[in-house]
Amino acid sequence: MNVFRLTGDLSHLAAIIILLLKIWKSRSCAGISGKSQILFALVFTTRYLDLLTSFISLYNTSMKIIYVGCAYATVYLIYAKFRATYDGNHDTFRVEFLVVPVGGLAFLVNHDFSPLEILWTFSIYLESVAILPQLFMISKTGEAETITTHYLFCLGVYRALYLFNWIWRFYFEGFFDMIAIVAGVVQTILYCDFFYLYITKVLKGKKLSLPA
Amino acid sequence: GPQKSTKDEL
Repeated sequence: MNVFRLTGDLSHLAAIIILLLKIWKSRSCAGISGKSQILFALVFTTRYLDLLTSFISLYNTSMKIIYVGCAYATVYLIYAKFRATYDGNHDTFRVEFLVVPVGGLAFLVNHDFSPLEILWTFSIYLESVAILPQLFMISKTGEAETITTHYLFCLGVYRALYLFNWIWRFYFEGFFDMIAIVAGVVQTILYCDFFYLYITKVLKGKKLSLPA
Repeated sequence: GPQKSTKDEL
């Protein structure tokens, strides 16, 4: 555990909590892609199946349970409790275009051809692109609420910090996981355009809106 | 042996 890894995890946790609280307090999930949230729930479910088979640390176990629990709570708020506020007309990204190729890739490129390892690999690949329905929704409506941009910023920061974590681990532990690194780089790149808008607009007190 | 995946990470 290094400082990049820990702050990355905390940034990820902050993102998840920000989104849950935003929906809960406003009693609305307007502007939030339910499809991205379903993909994240699928990511955590397929990755954390090892909760049942191995114990790494109390930190590891409790964070996994919190992440997966919050993911399902978010999906529940969007599709059940506050369903009337869900903006399905703008949440039109075709998730099968992500899930099917990612599933195929997980079968072809993995560390070990076993069910748990293929599901873990699937979760890594899927996480790298799971935010696309949300970014697509923002590009369609042309705007995002400021609190939604804070959520996205924390998610992007988490991924960027994990890249520093892997550089650290490579130098000090001689450890690297090529699957996680390549997927992590892809995921971070997807946020770059958003980071630019966040820094040039949101941090200067303006609402994030895209030119028509 | 085959490279191990980063199971200690989240």
